[in-house]
Amino acid sequence: ARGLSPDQSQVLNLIKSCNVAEGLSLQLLKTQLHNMNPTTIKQVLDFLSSEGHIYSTVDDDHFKSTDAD
Amino acid sequence: SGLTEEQKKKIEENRQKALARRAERLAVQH
Repeated sequence: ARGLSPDQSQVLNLIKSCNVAEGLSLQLLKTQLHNMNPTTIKQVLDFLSSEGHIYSTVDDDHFKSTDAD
Repeated sequence: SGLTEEQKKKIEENRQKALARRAERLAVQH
């Protein structure tokens, strides 16, 4: 996505590609992004959320993308 | 899906809030 860092794009693309109703879990993100520091993942999620790219769903650990539909 | 009506409602509310944030950010950039 435009204007995003490689880490931010990678996280956003994973969330976008998830078709589960409740979205992608933080745990699954950490598993899939095993090379990314968990602190970095949280920071990226906070950024993407504040920018409106993603939102939390059933709880604070599941995310969907606003671009998904 | 296995979601309850309440969960679906919450998800939709959060989606709308996120879309509003997205629109705000885009407006600031332009």
